[in-house]
Amino acid sequence: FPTPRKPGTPSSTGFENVKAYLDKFFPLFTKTKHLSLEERIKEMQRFFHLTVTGKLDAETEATIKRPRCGMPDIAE
Amino acid sequence: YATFSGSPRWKKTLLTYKIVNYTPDLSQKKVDDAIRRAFMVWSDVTPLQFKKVFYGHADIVIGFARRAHGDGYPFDGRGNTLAHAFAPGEGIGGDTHFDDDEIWSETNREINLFLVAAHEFGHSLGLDHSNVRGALMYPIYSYVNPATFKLSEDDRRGIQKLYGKKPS
Repeated sequence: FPTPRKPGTPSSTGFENVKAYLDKFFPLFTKTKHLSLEERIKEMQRFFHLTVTGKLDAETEATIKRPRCGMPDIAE
Repeated sequence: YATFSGSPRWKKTLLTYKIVNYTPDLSQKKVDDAIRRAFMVWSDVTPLQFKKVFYGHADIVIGFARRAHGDGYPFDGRGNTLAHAFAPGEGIGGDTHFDDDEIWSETNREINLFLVAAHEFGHSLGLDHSNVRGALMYPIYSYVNPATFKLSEDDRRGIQKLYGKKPS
């Protein structure tokens, strides 16, 4: 049986979406290349002044889906 | 506000721009007008002036494109990424590309071209994204009435840091 998903745990599609979003707009650089996905989500949440949870919550997911400029938000 | 790494900026105040193609969503006149007004957002608060050219070299080359369009940064279909622009510099520097899978408008329906163009030209002039909600350089699209649009203090400080104030 599939185990019930914990609240805030991204589905595999959500995980791929958030990773693709972070890779594009919050790319990893020399200084940040060891950051976990949770830390990277936190970085994004801080930039957008969202509640910093490190999880792909509804607010974060909604932000990712909004139309936006194609330039990165955090650059080295 | 933020500027790009190394704070690249144009070393002249008269910049040329060229529109190499148009979206089918709006008449050419409406595109021209949206682009002209988007540049005015920045020329109103700095010594910068913008001149449209129709052939030959232009500092800022503007076009509409779908998916991969030759710059290594393909667009992604309708939604999400709307446009992108390059920081000041020779060649592709300053150039601005709009995703033509979006539906562009002059109103609050779909995506307002003037608002996105004004944001992208901020990049063309050297501004990076701001994390101030309500600033033009905030990366997420949000409609405001173009007729009453006012550049935020954050954007004004950023662009005047690069180019100074408009002479009185």
